[in-house]
Amino acid sequence: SLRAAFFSSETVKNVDGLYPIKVDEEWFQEKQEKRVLLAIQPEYISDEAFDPWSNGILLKIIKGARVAKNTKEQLALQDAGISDDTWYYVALSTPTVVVIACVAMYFFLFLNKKHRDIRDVRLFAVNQRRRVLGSFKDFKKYKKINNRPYSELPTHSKKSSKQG
Amino acid sequence: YRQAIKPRPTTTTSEVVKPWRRTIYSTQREIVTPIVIAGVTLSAKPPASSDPLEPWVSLDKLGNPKTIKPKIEKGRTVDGHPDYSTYFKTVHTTTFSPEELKAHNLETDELYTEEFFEEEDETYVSLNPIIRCTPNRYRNKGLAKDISSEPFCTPFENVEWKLHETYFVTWYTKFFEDPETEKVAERVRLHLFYVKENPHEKGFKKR
Repeated sequence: SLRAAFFSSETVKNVDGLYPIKVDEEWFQEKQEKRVLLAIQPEYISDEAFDPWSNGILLKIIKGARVAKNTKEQLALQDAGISDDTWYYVALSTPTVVVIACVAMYFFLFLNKKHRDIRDVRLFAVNQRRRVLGSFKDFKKYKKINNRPYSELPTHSKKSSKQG
Repeated sequence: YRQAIKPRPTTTTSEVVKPWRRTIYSTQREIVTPIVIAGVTLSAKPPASSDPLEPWVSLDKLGNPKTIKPKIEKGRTVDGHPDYSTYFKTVHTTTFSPEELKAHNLETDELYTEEFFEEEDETYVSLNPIIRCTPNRYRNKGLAKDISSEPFCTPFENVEWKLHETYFVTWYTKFFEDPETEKVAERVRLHLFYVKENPHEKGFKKR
């Protein structure tokens, strides 16, 4: 029935097949969105005989952009008691604390460099690089060590005739 | 020393479109008042010289206007004005007898029927820059998308109209032909009805 229509235009000319409609706030009846049927009634069809479903088209009217639903990650954060942008602060504070700790450590070592004795550590490290190599066949294992294996000198079991 | 800057002359344009007059049907004179809706000027005064690259207005699936500027690329017009074919023309049939035609290959008892199209009265139609709805622009609707959206071209089914926005509803004018008189309806009314949604239909799209 036409009494069910919440909007009816005035009779317009069917010349261009064109009609502008501005979505009114009153149409929402305090709802966020409404599903509506748009229909055209030609003049030769009476109000009683008019069936909007015969050639109507369904559409929605909405008050604003639809808010996206939470993702799984957002839901997990909400479950952990983190809402809104709190997690940004958490994400930023962790590297900040690490950087501050590194800087503090650097200054601590810099200020105490004269009161530090790491000779034994250094000697141990140096000795590691100068140790005895052992047999020649293990050379590949000691590539990075300063000591280089010497080439074995030739040995002569028999004396030459000239020497003799 | 610093030279004074001479201010530029200010130019003003009137945003208000002015009425204009024209003569229709040879003798009848009328005043046409342009109207601006959603940035589109309807019933504007046509330019003095016809320009084939004159912009026209298309509509998206919601019914939002979008200005299209035709251009020429490689000697061809791209995005030119829409061609309505014979959708708005009236078909007339003429029957010719063999005596009238005097065709050598027409039998004496045979009749020749010819169709010709009469151009529509463009008195009011030509003032509209927005693309008109024709059956070839119908979209299918329904769950299976197997029902034609006739007589509507815009909006498409299930689109979302936003608050305070203006949208153009377009339909094929010749769809509303009185079955008794076979004349196209001169006037129509648009109605909007609330539709009750089933609970499973709410948010069904997202899931």
